[in-house]
Amino acid sequence: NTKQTSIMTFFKKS
Amino acid sequence: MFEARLVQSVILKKVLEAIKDLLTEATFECSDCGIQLQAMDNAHVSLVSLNLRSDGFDKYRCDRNLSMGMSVPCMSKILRCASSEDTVTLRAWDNPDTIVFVFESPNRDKISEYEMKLINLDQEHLGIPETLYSCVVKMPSQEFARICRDLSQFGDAMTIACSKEGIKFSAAGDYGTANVKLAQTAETENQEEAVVVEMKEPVKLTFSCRYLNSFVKATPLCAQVQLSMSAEVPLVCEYQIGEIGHIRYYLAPKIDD
Repeated sequence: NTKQTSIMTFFKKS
Repeated sequence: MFEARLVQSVILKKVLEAIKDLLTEATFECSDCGIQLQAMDNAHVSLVSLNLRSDGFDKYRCDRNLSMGMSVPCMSKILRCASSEDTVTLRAWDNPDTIVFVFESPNRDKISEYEMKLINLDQEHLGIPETLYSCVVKMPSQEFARICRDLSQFGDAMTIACSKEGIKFSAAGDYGTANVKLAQTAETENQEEAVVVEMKEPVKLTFSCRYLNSFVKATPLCAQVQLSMSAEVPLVCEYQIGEIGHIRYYLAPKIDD
């Protein structure tokens, strides 16, 4: 089983 | 004043088709350099980054930087009112609360104006780190669209594995499994049909089919799509937009639970 990650895990607020 | 004119309104029509599945509202940042948009989908799984350079427009004027929040469905409705042969001009005044779309027929005997209210959006802007990707694949965009469509019938997720042999797409579900392998093409005269793999290290990542099927709505923009991948970072799916710019989709991978 896989779970979806969030794009915000990888790209931080600028 | 802000004014941007494109003889080929069809480009903007295609751009809206390419974002309307993912975004309901977005801030268009207009500056001397052109028009930029960066927005996440509601679930914060993907991010759309659009860049239309000012020198790609047939006329472009932007006296001061503007951030214009727009309803994507509304903008899409307006652009559907343009014929593909029409010229489009976007126009706004300084500190605008509306933007005007003007469509002109080729012989200028029909001029349509649509004014759209702008919306205040407090969107988060994300920094996208410079990344050297382990694999960069260029392939025909129609082929990629077809593979996404075909494999999504088998499962919610699709695994993309890239090696020096080529690129392999696979999906598995209750009904069975599906695998599509594409070999790198030999030197070909027809660059639009080429499959080119630049690989530093092999990569295998799993992504949601639903998002990939939204990205491929950009297929009419470009004959080729570029997929950039590294282990455990988002996929970049990029389409060039003629001589004017590009649209990039970033998609967070699925990871083992």
